[in-house]
Amino acid sequence: DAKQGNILSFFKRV
Amino acid sequence: MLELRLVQGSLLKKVLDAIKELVKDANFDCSTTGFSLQAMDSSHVALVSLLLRAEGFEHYRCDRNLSMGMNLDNMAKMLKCSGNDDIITIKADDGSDSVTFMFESPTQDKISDFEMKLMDIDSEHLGIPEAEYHAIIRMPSAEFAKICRDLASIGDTVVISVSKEGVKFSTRGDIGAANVVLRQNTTVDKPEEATIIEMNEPVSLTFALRYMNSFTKATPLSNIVTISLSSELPVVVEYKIAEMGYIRFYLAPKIEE
Repeated sequence: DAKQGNILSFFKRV
Repeated sequence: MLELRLVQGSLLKKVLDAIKELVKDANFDCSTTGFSLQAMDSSHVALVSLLLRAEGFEHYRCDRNLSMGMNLDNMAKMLKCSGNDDIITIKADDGSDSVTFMFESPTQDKISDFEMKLMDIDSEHLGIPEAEYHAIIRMPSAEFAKICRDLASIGDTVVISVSKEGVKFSTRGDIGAANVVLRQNTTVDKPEEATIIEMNEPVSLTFALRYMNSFTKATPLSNIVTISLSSELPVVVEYKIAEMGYIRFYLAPKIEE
């Protein structure tokens, strides 16, 4: 099964 | 001092209906630019970004940047008490721990105010980079909602693939499989009925339908939805809010292990 990605791995905290 | 008067108050109700399933508590940020919100769902899979520009309000006073933490279910409860044609004014004093929603009937014969307690929310603001997308699909929002709803009755995930043939939405589940293919169609009576597929390169990504269906709660805000896909980025599902701004939903794809 595919694993759900996470927003924090694409967009960084500012 | 903050005072925002929105003649089309029903817009604010629709905004709340669009995001309250995804996000429970969020900070509304008020600045000279406008009234905005950025929040993730509790599992950090999706992010919502809302902007209502200052120019879209009949009266917009925001003396200093203000961040107001609100429970969206409670906010929705308060806004439900307004009439559909009411003018809504949002008011807060500097340093206050509450916000007031004032509802005025169009004929000014009924004026109510509802005060809601604010809350402290630790929020993380994320930088969303400007990006080139591999494909951008612009389509009727009701059609997108129907596709997401239909596919969710078959499977849990949707594969969105854009190629020269068009855009394909596919799912698979215990009872079977489904594919919906849309081709570009600009020969329509009204521009909002068009499907426009802009492809720079083919792209195919998998997403959880539960989130997509949650995003479609924004359908009453706009006849058109724009879906931007890139193999390296979360999908963006955008609903423009007429003359005011937008709601953008970002959803991280499923990744093959």
